[in-house]
Amino acid sequence: LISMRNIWKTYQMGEEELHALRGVSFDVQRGEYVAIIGPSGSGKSTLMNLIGCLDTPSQGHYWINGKLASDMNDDELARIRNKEIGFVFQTFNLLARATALHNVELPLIYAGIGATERHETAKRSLASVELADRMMHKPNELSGGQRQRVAIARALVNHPSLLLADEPTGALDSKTSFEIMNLFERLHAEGNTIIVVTHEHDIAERAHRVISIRDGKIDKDDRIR
Amino acid sequence: LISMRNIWKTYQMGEEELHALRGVSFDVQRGEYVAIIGPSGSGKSTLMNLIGCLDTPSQGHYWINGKLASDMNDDELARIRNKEIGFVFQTFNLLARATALHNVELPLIYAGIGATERHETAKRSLASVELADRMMHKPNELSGGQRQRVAIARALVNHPSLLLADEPTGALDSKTSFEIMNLFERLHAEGNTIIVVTHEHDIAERAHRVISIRDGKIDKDDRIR
Ligand SMILES: Nc1ncnc2c1ncn2[C@@H]1O[C@H](COP(=O)(O)OP(=O)(O)OP(=O)(O)O)[C@@H](O)[C@H]1O
Ligand SMILES: Nc1ncnc2c1ncn2[C@@H]1O[C@H](COP(=O)(O)OP(=O)(O)OP(=O)(O)O)[C@@H](O)[C@H]1O
Ligand SMILES: [Mg+2]
Ligand SMILES: [Mg+2]
Repeated sequence: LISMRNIWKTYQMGEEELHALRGVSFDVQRGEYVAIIGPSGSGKSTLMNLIGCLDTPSQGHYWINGKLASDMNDDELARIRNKEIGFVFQTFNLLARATALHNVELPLIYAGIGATERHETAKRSLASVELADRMMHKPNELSGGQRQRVAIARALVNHPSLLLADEPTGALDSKTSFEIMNLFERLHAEGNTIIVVTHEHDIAERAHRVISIRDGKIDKDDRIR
Repeated sequence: LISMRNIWKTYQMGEEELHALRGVSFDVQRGEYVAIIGPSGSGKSTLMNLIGCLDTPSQGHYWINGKLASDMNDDELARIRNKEIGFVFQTFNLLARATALHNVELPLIYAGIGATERHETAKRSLASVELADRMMHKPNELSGGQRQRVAIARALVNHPSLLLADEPTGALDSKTSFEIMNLFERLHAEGNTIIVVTHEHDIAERAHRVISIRDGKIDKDDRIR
């Protein structure tokens, strides 16, 4: 499903070059459940943004579904991002002026789903993260963990074949984290692919494979189940 | 130092009332180290904002330093917020267009510290959270955990007598979390007061007292050291 070869991501900081990723290569097959771990600043979110086609590498090649991402036009990229991929961002990225419900409806709007079905599906997605009673709240009327759950509900609402979750339980208590991981495992059991960035060991050990990143490079890549 | 009696915080949602806090009462003495735990949405951040004088209760009384917060004028409140209290926000609240260094200098600017000393002090605070080499980055040029550390450095830079930290290690790996907790304990050992909201048990058990919040009420209040 995903193939990266010799990926570099470099930022120009005035005179200096900062290499966030330094020659990363790996494959992920359809249906895998991968955890990405590593210290703060090691390059995990940068890598996730490349996988999700939200950013482009400075060097190297990235194939998704057998096609080079750099060969895709804007329509193809938009379709992949909105229909195939569900992305839980580390900083949630919710629309500040829209309700939780409308935020969760967004991917369904891109998918061309009609208003009534969209409403119902978004409601169900919010119910699955225990936020049915907060649907009409805007992000600034929600707690940190509630916003994170809206971001999760939005990522799952399209039933994505590839779920990219960047620290999806950072703001959640252990009971809620457990419920979210159960949701992810249900999605995975249906044959979908899951890549989770996490700092938490109990989250990482529920994956089938753990890739460890350090200073922009892959440091370990172990099958654990 | 802090005294709350029968504190309520109520939001009007159209026709309905949402009670985020429902009659909270407790005291914190100078020099205590308190952890506040509780499920997502239970009222922890709401409580922290009241303690930090960033918000006012709908009902009840709040004394800080023996004086009713509702009796204070804007100058007194500003002085307390900028000189006495260090606040690590759950959502960091960094200035997006300022560098990490400038963000950390902000409390020193309010304290009237001159430019050279301010620069040095802010640099040292960033070094204490291992971000000396990221001083000139703006928040969107930093990783999630790096932003959290800038927020921590800013909260500590004024050597506050009251540190309020709302989930200060949510975006950090365990090694970095450990280092941050050591910083907090050094501050506490110097006689300062610390109140930390956390979802993580290893963080909570380093405090001397754990207050558990559920549905806007205090559910338990235990001395653990
Ligand atoms: N726009 C940018 N300009 C310059 N440097 C950047 C930029 N974005 C990220 N970086 C740097 O790239 C490195 C990797 O960042 P990234 O966000 O991928 O880390 P991370 O592994 O997700 O960390 P965390 O666990 O803290 O979220 C960091 O050291 C960061 O400072
Ligand atoms: N402006 C607001 N309007 C309406 N409801 C609000 C508002 N702000 C917060 N709430 C509600 O008040 C409750 C408490 O929120 P608070 O942010 O204090 O929770 P929390 O304990 O910090 O949660 P978390 O662990 O998820 O950060 C939540 O259920 C939230 O939906
Ligand atoms: Mg990150
Ligand atoms: Mg909170």
